Amino acid sequence: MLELRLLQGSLLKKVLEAIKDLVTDANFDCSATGFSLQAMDSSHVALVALLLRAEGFEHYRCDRNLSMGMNLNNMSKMLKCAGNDDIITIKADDGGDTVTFMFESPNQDKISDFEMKLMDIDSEHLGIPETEYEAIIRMPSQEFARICRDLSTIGDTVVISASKEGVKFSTKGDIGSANVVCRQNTSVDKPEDATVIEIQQPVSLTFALRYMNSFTKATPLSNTVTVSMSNELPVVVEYKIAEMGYIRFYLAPKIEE
Amino acid sequence: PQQQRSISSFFATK
Repeated sequence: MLELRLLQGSLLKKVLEAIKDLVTDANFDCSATGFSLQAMDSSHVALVALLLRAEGFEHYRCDRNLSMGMNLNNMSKMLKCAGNDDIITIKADDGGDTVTFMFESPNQDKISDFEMKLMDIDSEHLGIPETEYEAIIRMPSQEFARICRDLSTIGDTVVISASKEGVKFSTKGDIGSANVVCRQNTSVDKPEDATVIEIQQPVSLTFALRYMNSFTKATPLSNTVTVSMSNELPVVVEYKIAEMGYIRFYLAPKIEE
Repeated sequence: PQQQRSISSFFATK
């Protein structure tokens, strides 16, 4: 038996909007720790890892570990039927082949339940080691989204170069080239507006902008984004989900042949 | 030319 009650239902709606274009089908894993997901995109270039900790739910009952295969597009369709202020409860029976999403309006005058069919998904789970990254950039998530969107109108790939001086996003395309440099800036009124660059050593990596743009669909989840890089390793683009956990996107770099 | 690596080539399968 599984019953997870989330007061801030809009968080789950935003999570689905953030990942549904990247991943088609995925297993949601439920354990005493929380509600989580790990999935790769269809071309196995990017990976998304989501964690919503048990403590973040108003009620969290998970009698035994459960893995529920869901089509994210269908799940998104159902969650779109929940109001932004609704409380969302996820319910499932052990060994059942459906999951139920229950939506309660804030003043309890409307209660809906949507039952969705589960699916068997054969997915490999990757072990992601804890890594000390050579460069960690924290910046406003909207600024990062803006840069990715702007550069993708010029080129297909972005070179992200981080050094003590700042972080440079560069692209080239048929019509020309572009560079955007963000310097460390901590003299801001609100901490979420700061750009903070921690560097162990300079890093420069090339990525497909199409994926970066897809990751920025998580922007509504957090005011800030953290981009962690080490030479020749996948980048991690992380959006913290307030008091609940995170959504992390891993993207393999492009390399010279 | 640049080649796109696969993410699964970086992390071991559990």
